Amino acid sequence: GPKQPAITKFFSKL
Amino acid sequence: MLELRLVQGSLLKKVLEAIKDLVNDANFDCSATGFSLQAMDSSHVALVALLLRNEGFEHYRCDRNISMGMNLGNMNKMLKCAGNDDIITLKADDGSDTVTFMFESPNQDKIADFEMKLMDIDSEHLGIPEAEYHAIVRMPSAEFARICKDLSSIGDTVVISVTKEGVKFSTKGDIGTANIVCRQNTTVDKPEEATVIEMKEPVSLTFALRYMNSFAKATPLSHTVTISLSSELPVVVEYKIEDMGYVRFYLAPKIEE
Repeated sequence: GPKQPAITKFFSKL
Repeated sequence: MLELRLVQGSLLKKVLEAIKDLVNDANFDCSATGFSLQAMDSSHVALVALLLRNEGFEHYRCDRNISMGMNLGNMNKMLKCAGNDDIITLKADDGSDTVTFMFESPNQDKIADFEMKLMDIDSEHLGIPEAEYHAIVRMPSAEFARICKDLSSIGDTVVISVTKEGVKFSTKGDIGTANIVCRQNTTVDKPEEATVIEMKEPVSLTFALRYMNSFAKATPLSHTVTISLSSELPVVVEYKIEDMGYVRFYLAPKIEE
């Protein structure tokens, strides 16, 4: 099934 | 010195009810412009961003930027002691390791103060880039909550698809499948009952329903919810807080390998 990536994959740390 | 007086104290109670199950500990950031929070859930799949602008408070004093680490469960315990009609004031002295919540009954015959210990929280702040969304759906928040609750009794994930036909919420599980289509509907008595779909391109994304149901705990904050979707980007589920700001939830989509 589809995998759940972390939100940090899309938004970079400041 | 920090002093924030919120006449509609129930708003803060509702905000905590909306986020306390998603996030355990968070830093509340206070600046001259407002009271805000950004925090990820413990598995770093979802992110919540809260903004309460200064102009929404009856009195707003924040002499310098301050970040206050709070356990949201404990904060919720304290706020539950405020009446729904109470005025809530948050106070903190510079360098203090506590925050005080003051609750005043509407006719001033009962005044309570609850002092809560602050905590040091090592939290990462994420930069949320401005995005052009392929589709933006605005619908009654209660309807969205109902759909997420209903679908979660059938499956674990929801596929949200926006086409020119409308927005479709689909799930499947061991017992079968479910599809709920909401069409644009602006011929309603009140604007908050409308479903409005702005679509630039069709989009279809898969999300964990567990998180959607958690976001729906913000339903009492707003009659409407706005769902912004772009392929391969986190969805934004936004509950506007009238005259003050918003609670936004970001959720990473599930991706096929």
